[in-house]
Amino acid sequence: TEELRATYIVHMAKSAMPAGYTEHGEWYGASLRSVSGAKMIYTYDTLLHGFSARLTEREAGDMAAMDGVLAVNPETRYQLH
Amino acid sequence: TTRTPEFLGLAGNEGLFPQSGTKGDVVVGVLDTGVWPESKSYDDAGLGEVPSSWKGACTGFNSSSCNRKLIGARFFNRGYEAAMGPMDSSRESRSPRDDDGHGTHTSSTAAGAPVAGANLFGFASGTARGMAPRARVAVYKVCWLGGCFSSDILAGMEAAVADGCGVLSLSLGGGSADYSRDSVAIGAFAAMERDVLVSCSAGNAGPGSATLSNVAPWITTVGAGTLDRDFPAYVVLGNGKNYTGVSLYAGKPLPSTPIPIVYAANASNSTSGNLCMPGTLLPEKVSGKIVVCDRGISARVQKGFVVRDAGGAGMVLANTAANGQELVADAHLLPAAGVGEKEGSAIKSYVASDPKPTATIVVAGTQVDVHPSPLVAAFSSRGPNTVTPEILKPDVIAPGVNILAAWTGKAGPTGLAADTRRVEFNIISGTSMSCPHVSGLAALLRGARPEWSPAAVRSALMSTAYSTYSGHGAPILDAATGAAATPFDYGAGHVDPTRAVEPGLVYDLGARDYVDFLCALKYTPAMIAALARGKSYACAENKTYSVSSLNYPSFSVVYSTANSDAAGSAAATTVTHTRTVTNVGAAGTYKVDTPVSVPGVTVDVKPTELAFSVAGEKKSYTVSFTAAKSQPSGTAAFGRLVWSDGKHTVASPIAVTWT
Repeated sequence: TEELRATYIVHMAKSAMPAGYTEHGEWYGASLRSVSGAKMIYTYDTLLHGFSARLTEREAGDMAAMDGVLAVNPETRYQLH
Repeated sequence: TTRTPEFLGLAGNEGLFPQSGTKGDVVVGVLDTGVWPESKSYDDAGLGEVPSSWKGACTGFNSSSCNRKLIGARFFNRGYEAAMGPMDSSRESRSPRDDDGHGTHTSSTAAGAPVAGANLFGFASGTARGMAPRARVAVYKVCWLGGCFSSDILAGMEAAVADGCGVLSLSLGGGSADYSRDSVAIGAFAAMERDVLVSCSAGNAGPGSATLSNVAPWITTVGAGTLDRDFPAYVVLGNGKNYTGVSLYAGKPLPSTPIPIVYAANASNSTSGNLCMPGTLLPEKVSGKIVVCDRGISARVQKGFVVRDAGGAGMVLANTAANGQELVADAHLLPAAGVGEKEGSAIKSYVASDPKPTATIVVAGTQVDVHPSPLVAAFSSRGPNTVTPEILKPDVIAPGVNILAAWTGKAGPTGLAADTRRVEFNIISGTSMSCPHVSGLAALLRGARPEWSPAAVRSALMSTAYSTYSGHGAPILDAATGAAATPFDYGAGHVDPTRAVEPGLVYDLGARDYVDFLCALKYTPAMIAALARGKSYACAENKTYSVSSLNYPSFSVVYSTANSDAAGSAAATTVTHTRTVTNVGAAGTYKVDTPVSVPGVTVDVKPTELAFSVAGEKKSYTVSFTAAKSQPSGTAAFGRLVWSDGKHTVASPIAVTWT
């Protein structure tokens, strides 16, 4: 059965982008593909550097262990006040 | 909004915020449920061209929806759909259009254009205007029927900052996680680095303590207070007694002669029948009667529908101990009155004791000049700050109870699907309403003082806030208890914008100061890099960092009772905080007002005089707090440090706790 997926926000260290890439988006995509077949939901490059995607817990763990990854935060659902 | 500009002293004082040519160009970005662009609150008459620096757009709206007032509208739903599946386009608009009403209410509160004759069914009538009526509005729809997902919120915050917003307003929260795992805190840090002020609601989980949301020190955290306006209704009992409550009912009144009244708990087969939850009332027991329901669990407005659908003729909705005497008005569809806990108990005991209890409800309309006001709203979340107890939160309170502002054309005033009424303005309550008040005031200040940092704007709002009632000087009361409130309830106090524009001194802060704060929290380089985009930020190995070194406009001292000896008398423990103030006014000499008194704690300020000769000059002082002996864990003591040069008072609340 497909492992449960949840959305994670992956924070990348912008300065850690390997030389082979010209665009951060390329690097983010390659990083994601190296652990998961999931599609990217958003890439972020103004307030933070990284992306969001639907990952299994295992994929999230693999992602967190990768070079250049600062944090892999599970998505939070906020409520209106 | 109507009434709050007067209550805040803004009406007729527009000149206080000198037209430095930029006020109209401050853009307030509102991350919420979107906007109803047809509302008159987005009329752009008299506004100049959209600032050339603006990069926003109107996506998913036809271009006529945006104008020189509503200058941007975007929506972010990829995270929502990834988590919940494709949205039902028959129920939700795949556009910035507000299907709920909340986003229209908050954005028009912050910066809505003046609209004469605004009212809800005749209640709260007047000219509705935003706090910054000449500022621009941009909306970023990140909240959907299923909630607000952090991947969408971050995308919305990114867009808002990239578009050029100067203030971000977020009336949403997700509990207080650690800053490095809280997307709003992460986005807000980077926004602050880009000179954007982020104002957030403190949460509605009050009156319990330690219930705050959005407590990051780089966020302006806003609690809710009441206004000097009420919507009284009288519950007249068959025994001749009558009790005052609140009502926004504007339909056919009940007969003036009392009709039978029944307590819901005695008209239900459910053990929680007193709550008037769906499907719990027995029609044969409530038909044609007034039903007394207790607040709790389900939405207040839903209880009204439950009573109406069961054939009830009217409803009395009684507060519980948690809500105390706070009267929050709702636009019920049937004759209804909300009553305080005391009145509810009296009515219920009459119903229980009289063999044939009867009553009627008389709605009295809008009443202003209500005192004492403001009270801290019972629902307003309270400190202490559980994430970092040494940072006192909330920062301030602002109007958040029974606030009239613009509404969507897609939902009724109760927001329930069964409510087919459509209104241009609605009256709702929450820290969601107080937050945009401060967002709009921040826009006013940014327009008048474009050189101020976000921290300086927040400092000006805090150091000029008031914690006592004008005239008699009694402390602001807490609606939940009827007793004096504390800085854990109102922070620095209730905002006073006409003084904030000339605060005299400000406590300034920049990104590096907040990084030092994170170093004091022992954040790892990766956690700091995730929060603070600048790669140059790092913690120095050989430096000692302290949370209390953050140059915050308030003080929170935490003593650990674990330090005290068996006899409970800790050796006198002295904690010293250093603060640096920047003169933003004319030359002047500031002295510490009346000696600072905090019960059980000796407070020593050095120096007691600060002389400034030019604007921009900075001076530092220290405050030493000495607790002669330990107190029981959970004890809290409060005080206020006030500097004054005879023209300005620069006040800082002090909270001392023993944990």
